Amino acid sequence: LTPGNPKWKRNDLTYRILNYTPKMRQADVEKAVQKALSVWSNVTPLTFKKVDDREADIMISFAYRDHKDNSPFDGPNGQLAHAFQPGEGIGGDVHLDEEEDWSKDGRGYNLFIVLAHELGHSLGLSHSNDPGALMYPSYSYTAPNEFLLPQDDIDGIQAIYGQSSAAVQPTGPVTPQPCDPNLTFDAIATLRGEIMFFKGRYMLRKHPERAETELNFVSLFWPKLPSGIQATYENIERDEVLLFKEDKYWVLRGYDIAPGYPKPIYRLGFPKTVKRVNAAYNDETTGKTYFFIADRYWRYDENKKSMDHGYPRKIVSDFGKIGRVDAAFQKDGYVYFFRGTTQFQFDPRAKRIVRQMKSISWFNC
Amino acid sequence: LPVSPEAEDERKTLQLVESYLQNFYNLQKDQKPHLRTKGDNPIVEKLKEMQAFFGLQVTGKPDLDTLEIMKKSRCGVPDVGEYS
Repeated sequence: LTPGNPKWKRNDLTYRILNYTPKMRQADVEKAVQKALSVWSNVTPLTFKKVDDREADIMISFAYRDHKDNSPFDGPNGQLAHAFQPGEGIGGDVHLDEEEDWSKDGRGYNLFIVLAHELGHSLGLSHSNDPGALMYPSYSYTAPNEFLLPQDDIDGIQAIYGQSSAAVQPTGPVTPQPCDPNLTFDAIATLRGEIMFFKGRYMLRKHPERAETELNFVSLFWPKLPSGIQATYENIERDEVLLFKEDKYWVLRGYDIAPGYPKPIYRLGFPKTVKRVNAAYNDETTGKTYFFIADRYWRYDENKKSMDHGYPRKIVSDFGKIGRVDAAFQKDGYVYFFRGTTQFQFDPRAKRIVRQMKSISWFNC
Repeated sequence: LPVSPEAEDERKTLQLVESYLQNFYNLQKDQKPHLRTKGDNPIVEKLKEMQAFFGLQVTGKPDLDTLEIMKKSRCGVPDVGEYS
């Protein structure tokens, strides 16, 4: 919250778009503004009405370098925008750096994301040090159609204006903490000696030689990948990682998404009854990849590029009490299966579970 | 004499650190910052404040992780103190 706890005395606020950027269609700018305002009106009693011919509470404009508010912009990149806390006159106003490469998608800087952040200031919020929060100072891209206001921001704005009148209170994504004992994973894969743990729109990156765990947005590395990846595995021999979501998959070649993806999972030989993959790992010694779906699994031959006969089989038949699997990866000859907050170390030679740990055992907690 | 590349790099680093802390951590412009002097050097104190905010190791030195964050595009509103 901003020191002094400034807030608007009314809930019905007005806004006005004073000018536009030549880098976007006017209609796209207006859409970005409306969507950014709805981020906050969806979780509070606030309403925003557009006015065109008079002073509004929130005046939105694109400005160049020194624009007479004692906070000059600095040209492309660096400072993208700023906004003023609630109050008369300049209070609540949003200034966007005209020299930035504004866009409605992942190119340059997404106008919707920046506006939603600045409007947080216009309503009385300051910066959050939660790296997943909208009010975090540094820019990071989230596809607008995938954007969900994080819980940290919902808590902040509701502390000022109260909850929305909706029957069911909206909740938002919480930034994963590596040492949270309740942390679970959507998918896990090795990648050139590192281990990538996927969770929602985040990826925890662990290098065996580094003590700390790096938390990043998936979109920071791969803007074209959706959040919510459900299964991944590395084919070390081909230096590829395959990533699965619903009935599609992408291929990472090295660190880049290969062109021509996503492709349907049915190209790998799955029947149409399979709608998504829960987990996968590749056994580099045999060249076989194991896909886990519900309580069954398939085995795929990477050399023949086809599913082996006699599958699917029941997971419990060959992997013991593990049952269903959230995520899996192979490292140093062992397979690590994750289900909820539990991790099983499986020895494929002895065909049995040799150890059971917490899912967060890799993060030196 | 031509400035050695290391000295040039250090000058640029100091400039980046100084302007970042002035813009977002209320470092006063008139203070002559020195990255090396001991004691309560304002730039070192502000650097620690920024590192604490971003959950970095609080060293008071412009290490790689700190400079990486300073180079990221961001909001122009300061992370601390009044902005009006």
